[in-house]
Amino acid sequence: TSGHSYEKYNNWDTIVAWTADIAAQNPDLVSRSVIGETYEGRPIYLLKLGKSGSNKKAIFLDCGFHAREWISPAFCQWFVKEAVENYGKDTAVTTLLDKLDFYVLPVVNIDGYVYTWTNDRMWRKTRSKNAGSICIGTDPNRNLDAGWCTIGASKSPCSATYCGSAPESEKETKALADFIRGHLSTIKAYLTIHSYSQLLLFPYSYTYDLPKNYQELNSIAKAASKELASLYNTKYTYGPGAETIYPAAGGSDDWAYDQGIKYSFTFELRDTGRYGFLLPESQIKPTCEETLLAVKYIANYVLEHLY
Amino acid sequence: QDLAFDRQKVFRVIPQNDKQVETLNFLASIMEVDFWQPDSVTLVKPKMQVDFRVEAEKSFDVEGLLKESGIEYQVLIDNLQAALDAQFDSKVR
Repeated sequence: TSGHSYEKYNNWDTIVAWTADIAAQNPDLVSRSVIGETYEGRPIYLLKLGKSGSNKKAIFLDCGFHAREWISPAFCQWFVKEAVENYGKDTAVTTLLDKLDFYVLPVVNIDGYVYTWTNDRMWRKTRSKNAGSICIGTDPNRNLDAGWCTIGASKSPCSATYCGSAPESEKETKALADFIRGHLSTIKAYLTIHSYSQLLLFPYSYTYDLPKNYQELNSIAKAASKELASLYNTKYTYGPGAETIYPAAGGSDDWAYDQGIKYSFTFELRDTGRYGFLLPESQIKPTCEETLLAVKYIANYVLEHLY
Repeated sequence: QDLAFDRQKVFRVIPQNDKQVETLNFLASIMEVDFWQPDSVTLVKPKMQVDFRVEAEKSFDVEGLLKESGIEYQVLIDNLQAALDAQFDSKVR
């Protein structure tokens, strides 16, 4: 795709063209579909990666929940590139794509992402209008039906953590939830990519209660954090969201977990605040390389523990 | 968005007690403060690392208030516009 680079931040039009190209250039491995449209009418693209096969289980990976977290969509693009480039060359990648499908949602909050390129680099929420308020947008990661708006979220449309008028009030979160609900028999893991802080979180955030398979999730997160540190010694903290950072209801990882997807994680990528949301492009490659190792670890674990 | 963030700063504080958390709440209520972490001032607890962005014309007052309150702080990003420009490896897009 002209102008697209895996080691630069790409604007939405470039990402759209890239989704079309990557699917057209790898018809045996990648297909593109639309799972809905955003508040401002943009198609929400989903890529499906994997060798065609019957009754395959899947992992769902999304990026771009919060508009200003630009390293997140960069990782989803990197992940797809690595998958198609290494299929047939790297045994582990080939096995993963032969035995699992990966649903990759390159940018969830597209309207917000576009707005960070055109108007306000620091924008976080969606761009939907809130009835009775001049304030725009909902925090998509407070808008899922998981303890919705009970804790760590705001009922004020002007707040950065506004939970929305109702669960899944946002077209973007409803499209994501509808798709996952429609594929619960195959989706066995949910990974959502955010930044920053270098955290690997798992349920719950809407309560201090621990998930049923806490020990398992904690040991997966511990091992994945080792992978994250293995290349550049990038230190990650891991644990259940509520006690590791703070309680926050309406998050997608909690929601996916309560749908029965027992491997559900939130990544908060680099860095720890030196640049924050403005991570330089020079760090895209190392950040994506280390994150890919952790995602591959989790994917292999899921493959060996299908349920 | 050229220069939209010129001279804006990002501060880091670690409130030591409830009183300092209260001061941050007050700060957030009188100033346009964009919390980077945690997501919102309502989530701030003592000993938590708190990063927030302040607009140029308010950062002097914010520093004064933090000093006055005895809250130790660090300036993570001294000029947000410079950091924003630096995120791109080259100006050529």
